[in-house]
Amino acid sequence: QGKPPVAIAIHGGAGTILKSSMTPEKEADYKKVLTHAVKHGYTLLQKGEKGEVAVVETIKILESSPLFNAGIGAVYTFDGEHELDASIMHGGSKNAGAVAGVKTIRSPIEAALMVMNESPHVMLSGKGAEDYAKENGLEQVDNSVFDTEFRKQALDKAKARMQQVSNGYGSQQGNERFG
Amino acid sequence: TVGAVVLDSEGNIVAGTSTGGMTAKRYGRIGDSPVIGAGTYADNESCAVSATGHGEYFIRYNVAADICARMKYQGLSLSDAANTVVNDVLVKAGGDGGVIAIDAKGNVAMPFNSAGMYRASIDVNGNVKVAIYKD
Repeated sequence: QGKPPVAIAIHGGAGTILKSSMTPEKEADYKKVLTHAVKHGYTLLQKGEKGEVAVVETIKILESSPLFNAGIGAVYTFDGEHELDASIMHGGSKNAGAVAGVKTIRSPIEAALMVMNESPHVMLSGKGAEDYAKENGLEQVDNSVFDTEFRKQALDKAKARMQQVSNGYGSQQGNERFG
Repeated sequence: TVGAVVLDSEGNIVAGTSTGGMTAKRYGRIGDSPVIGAGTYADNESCAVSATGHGEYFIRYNVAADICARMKYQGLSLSDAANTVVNDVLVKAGGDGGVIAIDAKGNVAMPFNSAGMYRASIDVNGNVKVAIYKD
């Protein structure tokens, strides 16, 4: 009898990814992290790890890479900070967990898993989610840990465009509208 | 936004999503990523989905759960359900982005209606795919 089938798919965001602005080196960097993450998750699944473990450990690799808009490399808010969101859902139990608008939790997907597995709730937000994560031993970091220069430049460009056109989100027609 | 969907050795499918949200967001804006049913959803009877894109549309069109519902109640394949929602429903609405999805048999779909989506998969036969653009 063969091993039960396992499979995995991952994404690192969608949007206006222009070939003209993508150097071969940059493209190789993206593919390297994606390959590492998907293979890591697949290996965990092959070893019999539960799906939620594979999902979290795979996403943690992407959260730790400055290339993607999550964790380190997250985009900036208007006020120059980072507010992170994450969620997870198990298709067998229909259990789910999520955190929204958190600033100091090192791995938001770990916090979402904790909400799913350890709390009676589905979504915790803001300061309350941070307090819950802290009380339950998740790693806390300064918000500046998520800083990257190219995201700061993206914020500056977006704010300049917003100022030119009008106030508010109606003017957010650039790539920044993508999550 | 980043995400992962898996089929594990116990036959369960799981979806997860993590994001920094939208550049220059204010007023505690939250997109679809932490919203169960919009950016993330999983049901062993249909599929597991993680989405990325213009979050307001994914919330309003309940994208992740809609893909699962089309499989469950209309009997569509994973590929057809995901493609319909991303390349028909969302496109008509003006919502840009894409999803990764997996079903209980390990079938994978990764449709998107934007210029590109960073994505990778390993199927039940161990075939590895890594891609960015449509081609």
